[in-house]
Amino acid sequence: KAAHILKVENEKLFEEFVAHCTLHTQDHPEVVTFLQTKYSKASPDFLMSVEFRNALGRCLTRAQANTAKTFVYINELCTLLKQHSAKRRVLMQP
Amino acid sequence: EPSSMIDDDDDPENRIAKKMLLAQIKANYSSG
Repeated sequence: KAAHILKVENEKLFEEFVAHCTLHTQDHPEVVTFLQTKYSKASPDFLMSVEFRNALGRCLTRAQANTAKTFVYINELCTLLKQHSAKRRVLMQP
Repeated sequence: EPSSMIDDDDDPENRIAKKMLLAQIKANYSSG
């Protein structure tokens, strides 16, 4: 049940982050699409983790407080999602 | 650097992050 709550919370936070970024990256909308692609390819376990929630919450708070650094936080999340991509995890299996 | 690549972002860190993201998107697009 706790995992389900985390999953729902993380999805909500991610939607909020995407909505914020969409507003502040109107000159390059492909960046938000890229972020959403990375999200869709990330490991489900990571997407419902406390680690992801903490990173997402931190990025959202900072992005809202400093709109001049929107791309910095998008890049940070993309890097994190890339590190936890489902494809990467499969490839790392022995 | 072509003038079209220079944007008017005030924050240097943001400018670098934007360049990195656009480069990754371009690389992904190129690789199919």
